[in-house]
Amino acid sequence: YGHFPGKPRWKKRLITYRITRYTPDLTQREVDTTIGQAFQLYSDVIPLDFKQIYSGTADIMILFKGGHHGDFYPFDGAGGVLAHANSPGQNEGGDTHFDDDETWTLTRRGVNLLLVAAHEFGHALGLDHSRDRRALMFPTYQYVNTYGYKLPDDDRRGVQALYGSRTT
Amino acid sequence: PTAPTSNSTVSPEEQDLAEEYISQFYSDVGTKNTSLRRLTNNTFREDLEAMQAFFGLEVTGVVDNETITIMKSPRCGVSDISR
Repeated sequence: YGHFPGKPRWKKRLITYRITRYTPDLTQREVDTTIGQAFQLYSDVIPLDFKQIYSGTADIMILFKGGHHGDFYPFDGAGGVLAHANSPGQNEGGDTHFDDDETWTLTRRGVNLLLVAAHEFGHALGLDHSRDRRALMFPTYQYVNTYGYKLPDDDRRGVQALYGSRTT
Repeated sequence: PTAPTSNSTVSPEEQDLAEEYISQFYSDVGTKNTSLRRLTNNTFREDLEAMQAFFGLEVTGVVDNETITIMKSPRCGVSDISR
């Protein structure tokens, strides 16, 4: 695992998130549930809690949009870059964007939202890319069965190095 | 600066893809403008070697089919180089 230079991390235990624009590929309920599951992978192992809000500015602002979407890194259409996220910090820190030119699914078809969201939230919590092919934070997408999915060991160790363990 | 002319074993289109990929994920910050980020042979080769090492490929500094396969894979948009 790796961390960003300076090891930015959230200095509080409750992190808010808000989804400002949804994908038409899934119902809003499916997206809300999946995003919640992705955050839960982390709150299972570190002492942070995540709460969805529906108005105002959250710590982590989330949207689905293709092409130009309000930052300096426009998406590139289907395939290629799937999503990106900022490291922890004020203002845009932690914000997470999904390319809506992808086909988002909850299965092995298209792009599995849980796996990509969990990867991006790793960045939003301070994890850099890992060279471990088995790690969630490996840069390229590869589908794995998400039934009963837990954070891989490399990622768990990386995020616990920043925030400590949920059990301590 | 001159464009990379490494001993590529791939098509010109794939060589272009490789240059774009290296510019996007392995070059320094602040060089988003394509006209500013034309890579020299040396920096391209060094960055390509860094990419090959990151992905556990044979580090050759040459764009080969295995490297292109990785570059064509869907991925996260965050750079592989810590900024």
